[in-house]
This record gives sequence, C-alpha cells and structure tokens, in this order.
Amino acid sequence: SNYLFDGNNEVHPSFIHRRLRTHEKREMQKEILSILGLPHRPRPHLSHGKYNSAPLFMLDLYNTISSEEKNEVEGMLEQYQSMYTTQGPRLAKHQENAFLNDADMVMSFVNLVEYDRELSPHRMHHKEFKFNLSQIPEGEAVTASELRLYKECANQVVINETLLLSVYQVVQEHPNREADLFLLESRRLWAAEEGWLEFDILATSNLWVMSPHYNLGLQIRVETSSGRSISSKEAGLVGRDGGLEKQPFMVAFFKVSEVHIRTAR
Amino acid sequence: STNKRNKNRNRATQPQEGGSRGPSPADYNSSDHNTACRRHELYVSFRELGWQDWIIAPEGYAANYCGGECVFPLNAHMNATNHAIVQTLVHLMNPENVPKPCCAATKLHAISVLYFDDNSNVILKKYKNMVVRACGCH
Repeated sequence: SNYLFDGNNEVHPSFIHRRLRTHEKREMQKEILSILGLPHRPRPHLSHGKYNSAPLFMLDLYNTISSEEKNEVEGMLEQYQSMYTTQGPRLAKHQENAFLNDADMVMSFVNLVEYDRELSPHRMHHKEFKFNLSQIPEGEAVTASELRLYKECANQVVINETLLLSVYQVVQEHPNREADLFLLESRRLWAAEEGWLEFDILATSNLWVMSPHYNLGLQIRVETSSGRSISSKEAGLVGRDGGLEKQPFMVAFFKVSEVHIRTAR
Repeated sequence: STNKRNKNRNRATQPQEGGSRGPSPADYNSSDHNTACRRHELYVSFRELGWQDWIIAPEGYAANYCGGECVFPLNAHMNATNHAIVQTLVHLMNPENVPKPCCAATKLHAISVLYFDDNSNVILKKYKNMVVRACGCH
C-alpha cells in the first residue's frame, strides 16, 4: 500500500484511497499493454511452472541492466563481468557487453523441435533446431545473435576423444534425403568438456528476419576425430530430456531502426 | 506594452480591492513545502494487475507523479525554468488571462521489462519515459 503515500509518508489529497475496481483495473491493463506495444496479454506455456535456461539467462541480463539504470555509473561494466558464473548460463563476453548496453531489446527463443531424430546407422546423426521469429516487431534490426547449447561430459565410449561439432543452416529440405546445409561454424571440443557453448548466428538470423521463408532451422552434427558420426546425446549435448536450466536456446539483441508512434486508444 | 506594464506595476503595489487581481506577492508563503510543486510517490504493481504469470520482472515499478502549485515566488527546489519564473509574476498581475506555470516532469527515466510472449519466448525491452525522476514548474 506504499503507493498511496507521498514523499512525506502522507496521503496526497488528490489520491484515490481504495483498491482499483474491475473496470479500472481493465483500463490500466489496456493502457499499459498499449505502452508495451502488445496487442493483448500474453498467455505463455511454462513447463513444470519453472524457468528453463532462456528465462534464467535473460533474468541475468535484466538484473545487469536494472543495476545500470539505478546506479548510472560507468563502472557497472565491471559488475556485469563479475557476474560471470560457471553455475548457470554463461554471460556475454566483452563484445556482447557492448551489444547489451546498446540494445533496445533482447529476445530469447525456444527450440520448437520436440524430438531429436532417431536415424539409421547409414545416415548422419544430427540434432535439429527451429525458432519462431515471427513475433519480432517491425523496425528492429538484429545486432547480435547466438545459439547456446549446454554440453555435459560425453558418453564413456568417446570420453578420450576429440569431437568436432558443426553447426549448419538448413537451406532446403527434401522429403526423401538429407537436407541441403550451409556450414556456419565447426569447433573442436574435448569430449569431457562441460559448459555452455555459444555459436554466432547473426547472418542467419538477419536472413530469417528479412526473409522468413528461408527460416528452415539449424542442424548440429558431431563427429569423432576418426570421422565417425555420433548422436548429440553421446557427445553430451543436453536436449529435451535434460535439465530445464540447460536447455538449448537462441538469443538475439536488437536495435530499433525506426521510430514507432503510438496511436491514441 | 509600456502602458500596460505601468498599469500593472501600479496595481501590484497598491492594496487590492474586491480581490479582482488576486493576492499580492506578500501573501504567498514561499516556504510552504506541502503545496509546492514536487514529486510524489506512485507505485504501479504488475502483480496487482494479475500479470505475474507473463511478466518475469519487475513485479512493479515506482512511476511517481508531479503535483503541487507553481506560484510566486518560485523557490529553487521547484526546478522552475526562467520562463516559469516570469510567468508566475505575470499570472499574479493578470490571473484571468495568464495561467500559472505547470507542475510537470522535468526528468523521466526508462525501465526495462522482462516478459514472456505467447510462444514462451522471452523479451527484455527498455521502455523510455516511464518513471518521473524530477518535477519542475514550466
């Protein structure tokens, strides 16, 4: 009830001394949704009622930005860097700090692919990712974009191996054969390595935003040093059946490229 | 014009009759902090609006508002513009035609809001001019 009181802890004479009525609450909701630029109140579906990795990562970013807004001190960058933790999702590096400070909006996207593909031994194991970018407001330009995967210690069978993890953009899908792929990045990893892996997908994200029909998703493939294809699970990459706080997600930083004028309600 | 200025100067120094020109400068208590233009606290609670399922943070924010009078003489703490200082004096001389300056926000800050959309994607966005940081007469 502290909103009733002025700075001297006295009730301002013009203030409403009661809880909002139903229609007043509805008016407040409509007006604030209009300020937030939302056509209606979102109805998200949260699994288990808990936050998974994407909201946890975004909450870290929020706390950083909020601290900067409160203190407005240049030295907040050091505080942001000090929040780097191995416990949860990795925070941005120096370059990403700049993107965060400059961004008007940050969005994280959940992977829409429910189940990892079970393939015959003749075909390459791969893990698929698809993200719905249709809700990005018009006029927002992507300034940075990453795919984030959590890797646990690999299966004992390959524990002593060096793995090659490759991230591909799906260029064209075919019903009866492998999709056409474009290699974005390959990275060598120790099988025993653990932690978050970040892959730059800025160019791909920009393409998807500009031309949504090209949004066919991503694939990752893992091979051993001898060229044998292994499943992402064998490699230790966390999927749907893994911990909520280790789920893969995509994060993108945006800068507004045009001014939106809110029309009167 | 010079004629009007002279008339107003004479009226300002002479005792008022019938109150048609309003109270004289001496009647205003410049140290009356309770009625002076200043910032007041106002908290907007997203939780009270029943939004805790889709807004992750914050639970609410201190929007504040400006309220109070901008009357002669404007004190330093009222953050008055030079123009407002002049306008209060003109209002004193000619209240029917010249209003008092407005008590309004002179400094506004943004807040960041973290929320889910319908697809359970998470958005972190900064919204400008959401919080009153300072009020002033202008």
